[in-house]
Amino acid sequence: LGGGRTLDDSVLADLEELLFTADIGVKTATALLEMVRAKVRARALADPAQLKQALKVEITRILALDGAAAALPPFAPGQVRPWVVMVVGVNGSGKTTTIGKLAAKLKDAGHSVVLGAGDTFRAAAGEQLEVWAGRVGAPVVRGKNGADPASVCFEAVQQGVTTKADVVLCDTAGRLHTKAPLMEELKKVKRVIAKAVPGAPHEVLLVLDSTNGQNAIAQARQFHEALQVTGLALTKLDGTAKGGVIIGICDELKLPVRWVGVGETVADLKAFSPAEFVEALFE
Amino acid sequence: TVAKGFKAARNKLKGRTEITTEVVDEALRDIRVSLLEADVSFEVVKRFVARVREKAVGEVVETRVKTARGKLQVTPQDHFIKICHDELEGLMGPVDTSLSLPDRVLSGIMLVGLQGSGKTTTAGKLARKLKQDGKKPFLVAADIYRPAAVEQLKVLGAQLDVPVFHEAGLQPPELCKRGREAAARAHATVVIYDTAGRLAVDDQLMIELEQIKAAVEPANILLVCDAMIGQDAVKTAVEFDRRLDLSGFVLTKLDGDARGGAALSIKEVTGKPIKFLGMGEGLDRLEEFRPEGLASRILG
Ligand SMILES: Nc1nc2c(ncn2[C@@H]2O[C@H](COP(=O)(O)OP(=O)(O)OP(=O)(O)O)[C@@H](O)[C@H]2O)c(=O)[nH]1
Ligand SMILES: Nc1nc2c(ncn2[C@@H]2O[C@H](COP(=O)(O)OP(=O)(O)OP(=O)(O)O)[C@@H](O)[C@H]2O)c(=O)[nH]1
Ligand SMILES: [Mg+2]
Ligand SMILES: [Mg+2]
Repeated sequence: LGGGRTLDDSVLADLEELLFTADIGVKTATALLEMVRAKVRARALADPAQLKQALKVEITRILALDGAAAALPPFAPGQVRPWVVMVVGVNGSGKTTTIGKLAAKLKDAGHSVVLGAGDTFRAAAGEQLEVWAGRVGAPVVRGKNGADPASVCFEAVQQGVTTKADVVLCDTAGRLHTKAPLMEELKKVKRVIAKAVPGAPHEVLLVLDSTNGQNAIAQARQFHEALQVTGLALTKLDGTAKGGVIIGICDELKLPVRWVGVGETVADLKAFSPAEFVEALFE
Repeated sequence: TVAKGFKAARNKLKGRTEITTEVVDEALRDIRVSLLEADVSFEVVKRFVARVREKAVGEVVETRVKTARGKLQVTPQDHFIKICHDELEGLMGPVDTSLSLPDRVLSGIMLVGLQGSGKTTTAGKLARKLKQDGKKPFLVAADIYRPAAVEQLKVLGAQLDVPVFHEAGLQPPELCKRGREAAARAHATVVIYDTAGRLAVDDQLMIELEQIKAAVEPANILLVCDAMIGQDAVKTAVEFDRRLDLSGFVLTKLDGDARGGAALSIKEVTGKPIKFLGMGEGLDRLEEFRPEGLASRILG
């Protein structure tokens, strides 16, 4: 009485399990599988390998946004200087570590970098960034403990201007997107950065932890609404989490993934490659 | 939300004097979607739906018989919802928020987990709670890798007036051993070991945890888990449990809007209880686990 389960059904069931266990989420997985089912119905696809390939092509299309994998900022001489990046995200997502790695990449590419210790709240946050600054050989601007984060970032950007630095990376304290006063604080940091350099920050980088499930979508929506996020970094992809929630985020908000974090050392930051990401998703 | 799923399910059953298996399946589809959106693990959702279906279809047959005999005790809708709630409560499991801290013995609490899950902060929270409970806590900073990790714990210890032990140049197992000795010398009654975040699949670092356990034999080993975690929760919990035989879990960052479905999954799959909930960054933000709170949150 199992009812005739066709090859199609069992293949689709397998694909469904693959998508769900990769944190792709119900809405996005359903849309992707509907697209595949349509192709099966139209007899456009016959065998399981083709179904998988159709999924891969569609997911790659969603992720390959303009700016994805356009990693280093535009630094042709005469271009914007300093290029200011404000790094935001929920607690523990990997902001401070990503800043350290990014600073190293920029220095290796011959750019001068200033770090802003905009997390004046959490225990030893400034000390943590100072260690990274020492590792990569970049100056770090700190305030006193409990100092106003906006003024620390302002000073960091100012120092970038006076020292003719190429890039300023501003760290901020982790915060949950549901906390309105903390989101207001970030908006103020952004406004104050613009006072130091009109048009700054040129990049608002939202750092997402790839072990997060569907809550990452709420994070992206809220941070984007508050700050007009311009790029994403997806951390901890060296683990077993697939980070599939990024597909729905890219589809809905059209925010490009710039970087992926693949470990805890200074070299563990790669430019995002949609094709590589999709391959890993289906492993 | 899962509540929307349950509401939709309930509405599908409304006003019927009997429910057919087709209606049950339709209702279960809504609930399945809700649980997946709440980050409950795919396998656990599958099992939950199968168990509810089995019971609900059994109920269909029963109510049909009762109707034939002219008595209908409870509406099929209430039956179905009750089955779902009972199953969910079953998944939440019996509450056990106790820590093994027998009198006149120096007991250990070892905190482990993925990177950034909230271990160091939780160490501080536990120290604060234990001090309030009349215990004498002692912190050991055994994360030798993360920049300023030791400093972070020392800042928390200073805020709480709780001693923090660290000795440079030692590997974590030896460090914890000496930390325990220092705790004993200080006449502490509970020693809390903060360890570095690590991937469950990092064999070297997982062995390190096994070595710490062997060195100091902590009476309590808690996996600190971020409530926002997705489908990876089960793999992570199973591996940490397999290696260390966990006492239970701490679920952190529940002051956000993460549904926390991972809580169901890790409990179901390991059988270990959720002991504490992290409800904020402040050191006073630690609560004992209550199933109703979490169940209603996962149900939306
Ligand atoms: N495995 C792995 N760990 C990472 C990665 N990125 C960051 N981490 C680790 O994640 C933990 C948290 O990183 P932080 O940089 O402190 O995160 P944060 O967002 O600045 O945290 P808060 O400032 O407290 O909100 C640290 O243990 C990092 O080493 C990554 O790509 N892979
Ligand atoms: N909102 C909120 N933030 C929390 C909670 N618990 C911890 N945090 C924050 O989460 C971030 C990470 O906390 P840590 O204690 O450094 O995490 P960890 O597990 O020790 O990190 P690693 O040692 O790098 O693995 C910090 O910003 C904490 O303040 C909580 O219950 N709620
Ligand atoms: Mg940080
Ligand atoms: Mg820590």
